[in-house]
Amino acid sequence: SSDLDRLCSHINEKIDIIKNTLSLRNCGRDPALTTVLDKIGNEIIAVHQLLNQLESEVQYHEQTNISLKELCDSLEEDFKDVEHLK
Amino acid sequence: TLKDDVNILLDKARLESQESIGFMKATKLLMK
Amino acid sequence: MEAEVDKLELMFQKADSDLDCIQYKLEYEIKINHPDSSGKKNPVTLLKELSAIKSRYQTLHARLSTAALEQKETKSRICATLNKTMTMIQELQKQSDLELSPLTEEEKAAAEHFK
Repeated sequence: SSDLDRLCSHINEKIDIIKNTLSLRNCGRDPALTTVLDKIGNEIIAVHQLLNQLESEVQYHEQTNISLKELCDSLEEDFKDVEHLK
Repeated sequence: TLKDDVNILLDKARLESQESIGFMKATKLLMK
Repeated sequence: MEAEVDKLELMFQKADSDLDCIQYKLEYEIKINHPDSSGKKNPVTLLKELSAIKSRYQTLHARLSTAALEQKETKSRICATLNKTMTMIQELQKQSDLELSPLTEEEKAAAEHFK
């Protein structure tokens, strides 16, 4: 029955996409809708730029993790030296 | 909206980066 | 029974390809009626770009959460190691009566950071 559920959700998902696309069908005739579309287009560009910034932040975090791990390893070496000294 | 979510996550990521810089500086200082 | 299941499967496959065909025709019609003009994209392209940025956001969100978790673990390892190292150094100081230079203000602040 899970296969059948998955099949049904797959078909329903496609029907939803078609409904969305149908709603766009008449947008060329309605100037108000065209304006909305232009705004969406601009917003998408803005979100793309934000995602680029977010991506570089994520890369920075991943780089910081590497440095922190190196720092931790060297600190653990220091601890072993102090322990040996003791 | 998605744009607000991205902005919130971006601010959070930047804040955590600042905190990590401070943490690393403090660690290195004490290791000397 | 087997024949019934096969028949049902064929019906689902046909429904699936019919839906694909409808979607394709709709998109084609919209692209013809609203060709991409300067800086303005047709609605179908916008719809696709919208789902693309949503999934890119989810991917980046997941990567950031993973990185933040790793960072938290490494930081707590560093705190633990630093604290036990400093404790041991103080014990050594007592044992050897060796007077080390007192912590500078900056170092005290850093030590506080870890406490």
